[in-house]
Amino acid sequence: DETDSVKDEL
Amino acid sequence: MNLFRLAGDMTHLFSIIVLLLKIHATKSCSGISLKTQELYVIVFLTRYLDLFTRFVSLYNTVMKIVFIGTSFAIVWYMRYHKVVKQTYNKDEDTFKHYFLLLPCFVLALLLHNEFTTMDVLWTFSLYLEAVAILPQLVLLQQSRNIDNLTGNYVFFLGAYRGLYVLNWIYRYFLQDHRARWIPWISGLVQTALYADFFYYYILSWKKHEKLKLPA
Repeated sequence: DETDSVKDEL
Repeated sequence: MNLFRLAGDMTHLFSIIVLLLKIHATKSCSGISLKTQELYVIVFLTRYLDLFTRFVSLYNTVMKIVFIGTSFAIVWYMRYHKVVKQTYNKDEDTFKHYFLLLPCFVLALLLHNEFTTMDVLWTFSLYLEAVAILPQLVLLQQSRNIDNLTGNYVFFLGAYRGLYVLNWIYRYFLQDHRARWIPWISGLVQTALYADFFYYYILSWKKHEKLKLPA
């Protein structure tokens, strides 16, 4: 599973 | 990245600049909770564990380093700067902040997406950030005189949270239609904690009076 893009938030 | 997210990051950055400006220019940290600032150090350290393992963008990397660096700088000023540390309202900064750490950690152990160190600590940082402002709000309530920079600092910090909520709404409806309950609920709790402060902040701004929170 790819990393959830919400983790790219600060 | 949508405009709400960018505006949220910028108000977050701006709040930190306002705080550092206050401390550096006035050589005073009166009205600022060291406990909240220490919690932010923990929030950033546990959230940005992927700083060197996963590259997202130069923007992300730079912002993460700035947030970690400035949060350490603020705590350093308040604890060790020989002039600034004397202005710290130690006796009024009474919130037992370590009581927030354990429940947030237990909650992260119970409610997370994946049971990995990185994911549990990332989730923990979300829960902790949601409540990290509490010692600061308690201190403000006990202060008779809230200076403008302190009031603005908390205002921009709250604005950042509000803009992040708009960012999630935008993302959900216009980008990926994906529900993310953990950041959403902790983000909403965090934003709600500012509601009372915002009410009095806007009231005092309208009346051109100094900000004062009812005890």
